[in-house]
Amino acid sequence: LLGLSRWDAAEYEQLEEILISADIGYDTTQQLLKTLMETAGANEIGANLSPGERLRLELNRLLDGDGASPHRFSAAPWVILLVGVNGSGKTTTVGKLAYYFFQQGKRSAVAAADTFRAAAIEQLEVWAGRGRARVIRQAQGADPAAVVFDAYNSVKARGEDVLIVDTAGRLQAKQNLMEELAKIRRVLNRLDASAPHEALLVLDATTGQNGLSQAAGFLRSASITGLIVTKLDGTARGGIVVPIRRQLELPIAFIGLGEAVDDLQPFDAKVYVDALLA
Amino acid sequence: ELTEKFERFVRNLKGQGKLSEANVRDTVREVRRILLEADVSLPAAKSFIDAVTTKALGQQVLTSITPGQQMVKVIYDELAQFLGGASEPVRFGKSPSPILLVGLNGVGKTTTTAKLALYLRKKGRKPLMAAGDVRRPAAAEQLEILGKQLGIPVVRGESSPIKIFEKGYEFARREGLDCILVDTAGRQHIDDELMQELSELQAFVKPPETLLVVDGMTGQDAVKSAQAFSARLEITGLILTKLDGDARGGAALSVRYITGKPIKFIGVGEKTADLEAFHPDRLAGRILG
Ligand SMILES: Nc1nc2c(ncn2[C@@H]2O[C@H](COP(=O)(O)OP(=O)(O)OP(=O)(O)O)[C@@H](O)[C@H]2O)c(=O)[nH]1
Ligand SMILES: Nc1nc2c(ncn2[C@@H]2O[C@H](COP(=O)(O)OP(=O)(O)OP(=O)(O)O)[C@@H](O)[C@H]2O)c(=O)[nH]1
Ligand SMILES: [Mg+2]
Ligand SMILES: [Mg+2]
Repeated sequence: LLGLSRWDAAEYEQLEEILISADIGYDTTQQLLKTLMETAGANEIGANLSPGERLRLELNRLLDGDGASPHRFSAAPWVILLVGVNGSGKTTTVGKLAYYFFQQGKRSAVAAADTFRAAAIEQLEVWAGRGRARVIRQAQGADPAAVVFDAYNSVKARGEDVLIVDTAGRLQAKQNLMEELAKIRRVLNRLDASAPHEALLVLDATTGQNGLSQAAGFLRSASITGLIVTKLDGTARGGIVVPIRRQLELPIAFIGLGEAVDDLQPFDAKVYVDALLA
Repeated sequence: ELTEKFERFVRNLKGQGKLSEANVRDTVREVRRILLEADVSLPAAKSFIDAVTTKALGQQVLTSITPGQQMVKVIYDELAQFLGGASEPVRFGKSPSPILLVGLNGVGKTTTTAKLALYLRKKGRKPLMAAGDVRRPAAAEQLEILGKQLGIPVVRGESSPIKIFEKGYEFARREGLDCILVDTAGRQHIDDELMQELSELQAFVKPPETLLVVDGMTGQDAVKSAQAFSARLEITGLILTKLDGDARGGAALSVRYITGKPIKFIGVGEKTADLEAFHPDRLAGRILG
C-alpha cells in the first residue's frame, strides 16, 4: 500500500486508541484508518502531512457543513422541536436556545410538552424565564400533542418569532413513546406543513455507541434534522457524532458547555475535531 | 449471537489437546471488538482480555462441548466474575443512617433516590429523603412530588446540602426514621469547586453508603468519571441506570473495573418501582450481545 511505510504499527495503534476512546466506535475507527492508509500517497496535499494531521483534515471534512440549523426564520413562528433520551439536557437547552435567539433580537415562546415527569413543567418555567421566553403549558398529565397544538396557536396569535417545544425524555426502544413523538410531529405538520422547521436530538456527550441507535430511532419517529451535543464541559468528547454523520448524515447544530443560560455555542467543526483528537 | 461467532471462529480447534495460543489470541481479538462495541472502556477491556487469555491458555480442551462453546463459556464466566459476586446489600450504621447518591448531570440520581427509598421501605425500613440539590431548578420539587407519590417524607429548603442534611437528621430522629437518602446535584468531575462541595458534604455526613449513579449508556468516558469520583470520595457502591433501553451496558464493566466497588442495583425504567437488584450473569449476557 502506498504510504504504508509512513505508518508503523505503533502509530496505527495510537490513532486507533484516540478514536475509540473518543467514542467514535470500533467499526468507524477501522474505516477511517483504512481510508487514511489507502490514500496515504494518493494526493499532493496529503503527501507531507502526518497520519494524525490527515486524520484531522478528514474528520473536519466529515463534520463540517452549514450545520443543521440555518435558522432561517422563514416561517412565523419558526418551530424547533427538542427530543432525546432521559436526562440528556433538553429542558436546560430550551432555556439556552431561547436566550441565544433573544440575543439575536428574536423572542421565543416555549411549549411545555413534557407533561409526564415530576416537576418538568416547573423546571422549564425557570429556564424559559432565563431565556426571556413565555411558557405555554397545561396540567400535569395532559396530552403533549394538545399542549403543542395550543402553543402553536397561541404563538401565532401573540407573535413570538420562535416556538421551542420541550418534550419528555424517552428511550428509542420504547415504541409507544416514539409514537407519541410522531403524533406531536403530525400535529405540527397540520398546523404548518413546513413545521417543525428544526427537530434536534439532544445528545449527552458521554453517550457511547447507543447514540447511533438513538439517532436512527428519533430519525424515524421525529424526522430529526440535526443534533445538539451537551455536557462537553466534561471529559467526554462526543465522538459518536462521527458515525451518526457518516451513516445518517445528521449535522450538529449546537454544543452545550455548562449549566448557565449562555453555555450554548453554534457548532464549529474545527473546535470540535481538535477536542476529539486532544 | 456470541456462540455462533465463535463457532465459525474456532472451528479448527477440534481434535487438538489444548486451546492453542494462536487460537486464543484470535478469539480474544474478536472479544475485544465485541466489548468495545458494547461500550466497555479501553482499559477495562484490556484488563478483561488479559484475564481471559490467561485462563483460556491454561485449559484442556473438553470433549463434551465444542472448542467454540468452551471459549464462550470461559469468556462468559470470566465476565460475570469481573462484574462482581452476588448482589451486596446496602450498608447501614447507627440510625438514622445516611445514604449519599452522587454522579454526573442527568444520570438518574433524583429518580433513583426515590426508587431506593421505596425499595428500603418494602424491606421494612423507615426512610427519609433529603433534597440535597440546591442548584437545579425545581430539583426539590421533583423529589417532593416523588415523595408524595410514595408517602415518604422529604426535607428541603435550606441553602446548602449540609444544612438540609442537618435538618433531615433532626427530623428523622424525632420521627423515629432509620435512614436518610441524600440526593445531590449533578456535576462534572472536572469541576473542582463542585467536587470540593461534595467531599465536604461527605466529610460532614459520614455515610456508611455512598452510591455512584452511572448512566447505563455511557461510553468510553465511564472509566474517567468513575475514577475521578472515587478518587475524591469514598464510594461504596454503584448503580447503573436506564438499562431498560437497548444500550449494551458495557459501562458497568468499566466502572466496576476502575472502582472495584460492587454494583448494587440497576435502574430499569422511569417509575419508582423500576429498581432491581444486580445480577452479574444477566448483565454479562447483555454486554456480550
Ligand atoms: N455540565 C453540564 N450540564 C448540563 C448541560 N446541559 C444540561 N446539563 C445538566 O444535565 C442535567 C439534566 O438536564 P435536563 O435539562 O433536565 O435534561 P432533560 O433531557 O430535559 O431530562 P429529562 O426531561 O428528564 O429527560 C441537569 O443537571 C442540567 O443542568 C451541559 O451542557 N453541561
Ligand atoms: N428509562 C429510564 N429513565 C430513567 C431511569 N432512571 C432515571 N430515568 C430518567 O432519567 C431522567 C433524569 O433523571 P433524574 O433523576 O432527574 O437525574 P439526576 O441525576 O437527578 O439529574 P441531575 O440532578 O440534573 O444531575 C428522568 O427523565 C428520569 O425519569 C431508568 O432507569 N430508566
Ligand atoms: Mg426535561
Ligand atoms: Mg437530580
